[in-house]
Amino acid sequence: IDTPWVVKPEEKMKFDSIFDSLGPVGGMLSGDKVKPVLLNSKLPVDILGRVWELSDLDRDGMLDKDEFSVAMYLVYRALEGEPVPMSLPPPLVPPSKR
Amino acid sequence: QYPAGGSSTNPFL
Repeated sequence: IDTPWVVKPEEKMKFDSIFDSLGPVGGMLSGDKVKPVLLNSKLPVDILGRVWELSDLDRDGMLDKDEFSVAMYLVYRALEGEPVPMSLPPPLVPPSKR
Repeated sequence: QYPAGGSSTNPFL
């Protein structure tokens, strides 16, 4: 399915700069680096747990740049009052992981 | 799919 990624280029740039500021190792951020950033959103931990489940597409306990963008996208939408989906809609899957 | 048992890779669980 060739749908554009819902993360817009300008959002991706913002998320990428946050990603870089967190000190990725080998292009990945571990859970203990991402966790405080997500907790900072003040969203309930069960919501953040679901955000992580949906973002860590390869379930390696780390987020790469695209996975981190998915996490941030979901957090920002949740802060705007949109529910976090139970499974990742295809337009939210990064093009690099389809 | 949640892993059935075992260590979770989710730092929020």
